[in-house]
Amino acid sequence: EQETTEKDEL
Amino acid sequence: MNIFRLAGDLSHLAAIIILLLKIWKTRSCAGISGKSQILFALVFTTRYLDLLTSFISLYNTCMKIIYIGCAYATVHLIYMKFKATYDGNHDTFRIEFLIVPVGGLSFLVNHDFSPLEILWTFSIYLESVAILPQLFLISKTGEAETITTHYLFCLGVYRALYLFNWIWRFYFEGFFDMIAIVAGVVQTILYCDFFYLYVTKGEKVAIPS
Repeated sequence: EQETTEKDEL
Repeated sequence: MNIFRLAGDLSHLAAIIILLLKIWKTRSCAGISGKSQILFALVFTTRYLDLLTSFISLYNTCMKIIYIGCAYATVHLIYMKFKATYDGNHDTFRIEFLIVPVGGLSFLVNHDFSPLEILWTFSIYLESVAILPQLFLISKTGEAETITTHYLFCLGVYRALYLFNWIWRFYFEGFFDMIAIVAGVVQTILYCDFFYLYVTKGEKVAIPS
């Protein structure tokens, strides 16, 4: 299960 | 940040500005789907709520503000300033058929069941299909102006470049975000048919009815 990712993309 | 990601962002920015300038210079939004533009404004609004909660970089913040600002400016031009030229009779795609299933899916398939995360997921899913009203409008009228096809081409290029960006990030950073990737692939596929017409027919796209 993947953690909440950092939203560095636009 | 890699070259694909930067080029993708710039292509996205170019698309948005091409559309704004086209409407502004010709004083007309004929051939442009206001519904797609409303969906894009909704996409940016729900995705960039993190402007209020976290700071990533100056680049990130500036681009988000520009995207949101341009999206609302475009909607304003279509529905207020140049309303008389809006092609409402042909822009008949039912956007609730996109928003409702996308909303449901974002509740079911997300990284984390929290309000911001669900809204982010909603924006990712919605962006992947937000161009459909525009493509529907073109298929109804049977043609698109050259400048409109440039706009669509830039949007498609942006999506394709993001796919390369994810391949790059997977290999060199071990990073991947399955939700963004699947939605991105779907979105890119929607542009393939258009790309084909753009290349084979020159820039003036006419979809055979």
